[in-house]
Formats: sequence, structure tokens, C-alpha cells
Amino acid sequence: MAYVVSIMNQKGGVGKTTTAINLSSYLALRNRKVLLIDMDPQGNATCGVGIDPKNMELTVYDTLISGVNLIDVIHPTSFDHLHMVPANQDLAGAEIELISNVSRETVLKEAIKNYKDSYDYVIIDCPPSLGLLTINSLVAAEGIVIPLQCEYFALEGIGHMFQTVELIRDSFNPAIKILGILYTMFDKRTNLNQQVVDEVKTHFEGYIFKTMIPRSVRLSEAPSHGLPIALYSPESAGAVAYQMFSDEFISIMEPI
Amino acid sequence: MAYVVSIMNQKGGVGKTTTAINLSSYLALRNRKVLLIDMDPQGNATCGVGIDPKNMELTVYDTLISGVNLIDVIHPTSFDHLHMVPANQDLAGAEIELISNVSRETVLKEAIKNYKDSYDYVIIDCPPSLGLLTINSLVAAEGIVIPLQCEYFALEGIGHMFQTVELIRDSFNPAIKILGILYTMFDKRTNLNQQVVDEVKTHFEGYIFKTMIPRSVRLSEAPSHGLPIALYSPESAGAVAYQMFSDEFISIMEPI
Ligand SMILES: Nc1ncnc2c1ncn2[C@@H]1O[C@H](COP(=O)(O)OP(=O)(O)OP(=O)(O)O)[C@@H](O)[C@H]1O
Ligand SMILES: Nc1ncnc2c1ncn2[C@@H]1O[C@H](COP(=O)(O)OP(=O)(O)OP(=O)(O)O)[C@@H](O)[C@H]1O
Ligand SMILES: [Mg+2]
Ligand SMILES: [Mg+2]
Repeated sequence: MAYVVSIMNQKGGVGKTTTAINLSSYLALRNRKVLLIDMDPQGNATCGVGIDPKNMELTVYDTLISGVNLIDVIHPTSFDHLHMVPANQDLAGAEIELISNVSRETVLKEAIKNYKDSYDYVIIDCPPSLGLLTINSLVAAEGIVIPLQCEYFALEGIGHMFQTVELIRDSFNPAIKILGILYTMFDKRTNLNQQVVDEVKTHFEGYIFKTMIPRSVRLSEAPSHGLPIALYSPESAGAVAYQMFSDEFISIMEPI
Repeated sequence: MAYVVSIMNQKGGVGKTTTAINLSSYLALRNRKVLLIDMDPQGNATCGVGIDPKNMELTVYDTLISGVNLIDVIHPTSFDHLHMVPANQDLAGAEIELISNVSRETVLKEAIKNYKDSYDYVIIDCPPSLGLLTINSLVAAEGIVIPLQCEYFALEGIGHMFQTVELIRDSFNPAIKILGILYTMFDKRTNLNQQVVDEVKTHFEGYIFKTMIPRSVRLSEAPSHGLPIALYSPESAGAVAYQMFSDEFISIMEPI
């Protein structure tokens, strides 16, 4: 039975998509069966694994709005154990169209329900907002990973995200749990980065992954080749860090 | 009569808020009267000029949803000629609440209408999405500045943004114009950055500002002090670049 994880942060550009793609691909390399769902109209996770969002006949939009079966929108990727549900800009209209749906918060959860037996993990990449697409992802999830760029604006928003998760837990999904905060684009030469890390530690001790993802140019180059870092530059600092993170993730999810 | 500019990009973390704050403050230093409107529920532009979003009684939300007069939500800042309309997380609910409003796309435009005579420029900071908050900002605007991080995912989204502006021009706002694409966080040592710049030039020649904003740590430190770069570190590379950008902006807006 798959464990569903949402990669979310209202702040933009903090490494949500990069984390979703690379966690998924290292889990697949460790023989876990993974379904990656792109819930962002930008379709970055989709093109980051080499699928062209513009060419898609059916995407997650069709599942959410027209009730198309999830199995009909699942695509294989360059990894054996990694399947993908793509997104494209059609999804931007879904937030407005979902409003009038009585069960507007649980549509994704219902769509995934029958397929949890075919995977070990479902990873959901969220857009940078707290609208209905992100709400759907949180209601469908059991665990949440919060990528955090170690900068001031990103720090400001964490408290509010914890409150939002609290609200979701109380009204829709009692099982939801924050697995942790993952520091991304960390540059140890920058004072600000270290100050933010210290600040987060004082307020959110116990919610922080041990692995820190360094700033690594290879990570930002990989998507232009449609490849996860594991295939694009497996020896780079970014690849090593995401490999460590997926091992840490497995040790938490699958304690021996 | 104020000229209204929206700083927008669906992609997250590309420097929209940093551009909105620093363009506004250098225009104010050049004695233009500026109103900065924060249309992002994160409230980053608000705290970036030293106002605490959590302490606000009235914000842009109250203007959009409860019809509170704009004059009652305008706050002074540390600059003589810079006023601010703050935002906080209440705004996240506005997208859903605006849906049932017959004139849901023009609410901001109507709210600004009576105050355009008191300012030379109105600068609007948009959230990282194409939802109703951004649509309202585009309908209210005459010009658009698109900050662009020189990375692959940011590049992917530009075409779609031009299409969105086209749609707004055809249905709501015939006067709207893309003033230009502003390269942000540019690092000339990174091949990817240069590749993206070359790619943008081939497709969007004529829409690109001459000024490029370099990656500069001082720019990311300034918000934690609640100060625009002009007050935090006026000699830094980031400050010099935003000063040049505001001069380029003035030369376009106010040709001699
Ligand atoms: N550790 C890293 N080192 C260097 N660059 C990175 C790193 N992680 C991500 N990037 C780059 O930074 C940019 C932002 O990352 P990404 O798109 O994954 O963030 P996001 O949170 O998904 O953004 P959005 O809010 O728009 O969905 C991308 O261009 C990405 O390639
Ligand atoms: N030129 C620059 N050099 C270094 N850091 C920068 C630069 N411009 C912005 N930053 C930092 O990068 C991060 C993203 O910038 P900013 O928040 O302005 O982007 P945004 O597009 O407004 O993000 P969002 O999509 O969340 O609204 C911030 O932490 C900011 O301080
Ligand atoms: Mg993303
Ligand atoms: Mg912003």
C-alpha cells in the first residue's frame, strides 16, 4: 500500500520540483515503485523527467475535472520503477472549476485511492500557493516534506504552513504528518543561510531532516536535459545529497 | 496620473518581490511618488519594506473583498515618496471569495482608479500563479515587468505568460503592454545562465531590459532588516544594478 508524500511550500522557487524529481528517482533506483504526480500548472516536474507537457493529451487535469481514471494518465519514465502523472497549463483552470464541486478538497485523494496497491510511494509536487491544488495534495497525503531555501522570505512563511497543515488535519485528514523540513540551496559561505538554519532550529527542532542539499549548478542544469540528477551528473554534490536524502527518507519510512 | 506596473511571473522565486521593492524605492529616491501594492498572500513586499504583515488591521484583502477604500489601507514607509498597501495571509482566501463576484477580474482596477492622481507610479507585486490575484493585477496594469531567473524552468514558462497577457489584452485591458523581461540573479560564471540569456534573446528580442541584476547576497540579506537595498547596502552590486534599472525604467516611461 503506497505511502503518499506531498512536497509543498507556499514560497516560490525553494526546490519543491527539484526535490520531487530527485527523491522519486533515487527511490526508484533503490527498487521502490514510485508514482510522481505533478500538481503544478507550470508542469516543471513533467518536463524535468523528460516528458513534454505541451504534447500531453491527458493530464492530471482530466482526472481532477473530467473524472478520467488515473490509470489512463500514468506515463512511464526513463526509470523502470518510476511512473509519472503529468500536468500542463490546463491545470491552472482547475482551481476555479473545482470550487463548485461538493468534494473539492478530496478529488485527488479519491483518484489515487484505487492505485495505492501498485506503488510503494506516491510523491506529489505542489505549486507555490495554498489554493485548492495544494489543499488537494495535502488531503491526499500522509506525509509532507517542506523544502526550505535558507533565506529570509522563505523563513517567514514556515509558521503559516504549519498552521495550514493543522487545519487540514482537523478538518480533512487526521493522519497527515510533517515528515520534515529539508534545507535546499544551502551555501555554507553565506552568513544569511547559517542564520536562517539557526533560527529554524530554535523553532522547529525535531522537524528537520539531517541531510542538507547544497547549492549545486548541476541540479539546475539537469532539467534542461530532461533528466534527474542521478542520470545527468551522479557524482555531483547535488546528486550525492539527494541520494543521502532518499536514504534518510527510507530509514524513516521503513525502520528496520 | 499614475502609470500602473505589475511585476509578474508564474514561476516562483525569480525576484518579483525583490524587483518590486527596489524599483519602487529607487523611483521614490528620484522624487517620483510611488504606491507599492502587495498582491501576494505571503506578504513579502510588506515585510521587505519593514511593515509586519501579521499586525495589520486592514490590508488589500479588505479593499478587494469588503470594499474598504484604498486610502484606508495605505501606509507610509521609511521613504518620503513611497507608500505601501500591505498584504497578509487573509489574501489567500480572496481568490475563492472573488469567484462569485460579477466583476471579479476588475476589482483591483476599480479600487485604484480614484487614487491615480496622487502618484506617479503604482507598482504591484504578484504571487507566483496565474489565479485571480494576478489576473486582477494584469487588468489594473498598463505595463508589465517580467523578472526572469536565468534557469531552465523559468525559461519554460515565458511563452505561456505572453499568451496570458494576450488574453487579458483581448478581453479586459487593451492598453496593457509588456515593458520587458528583467534578468535576475545572473551569474556570468554559470554556463546555464548565459545559455538561457541567448535563448531568450532569439525568441523575445525587443522585450529585454538592458540592465541585468547580478546574484548578490546583499539583496537577499536586506529583507531581514526590513530595508530596501538602497538603505541596506547602497554600494553593493545589487543596489547599483537596481539603481541602473530604475534609471532605464524612467528613460522608457519619461522619454525626454
Ligand atoms: N540545490 C540546488 N542548487 C542549485 N540550483 C537549484 C537547487 N535546487 C533547485 N535549483 C534550481 O533553482 C530553481 C528553483 O527550484 P525549483 O523549480 O525546484 O523550485 P520550486 O519550489 O519547485 O519552484 P516553484 O515555486 O516555481 O514551483 C530551479 O531553476 C532549479 O533548477
Ligand atoms: N539578485 C539577487 N541575488 C541574490 N538573491 C536574490 C536576488 N534577487 C532575489 N534574491 C533572493 O532570492 C529569493 C527569491 O526572490 P523573491 O522572493 O524576490 O522572488 P519572488 O519571485 O518574489 O518569489 P515568490 O514567487 O515566492 O513570490 C529571496 O530570498 C530573495 O531575497
Ligand atoms: Mg516547482
Ligand atoms: Mg514574491
